[in-house]
Amino acid sequence: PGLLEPTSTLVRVAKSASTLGIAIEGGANTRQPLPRIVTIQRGGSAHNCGQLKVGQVILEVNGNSLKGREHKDAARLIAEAFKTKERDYVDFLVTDFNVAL
Amino acid sequence: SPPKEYEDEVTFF
Repeated sequence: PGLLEPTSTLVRVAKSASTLGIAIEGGANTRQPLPRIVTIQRGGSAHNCGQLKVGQVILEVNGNSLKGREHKDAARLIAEAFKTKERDYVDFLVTDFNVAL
Repeated sequence: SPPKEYEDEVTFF
């Protein structure tokens, strides 16, 4: 990719533990307009997956864009994605570049 | 008025 072209990565997190084990900050109408991962807890599903990293920005959850969603709305989407019995995984589209696409 | 400030809002899952 070019220097100004952010790369995004699809990460499938299997629900391998009773918690997702991440913390996010930000959301629409903040200085961090898309949620950013600030913590990955050892022993959680995200940590077990091994592909999510602190500092990554979450663009989509199960194909749903987080653009324009305020913190609580984005958090609810992530919580519901982990809770639903329809899938035994959560797909995250993340980027290592701290940009609002 | 400036946008609401949610910068410190962190949610754990």
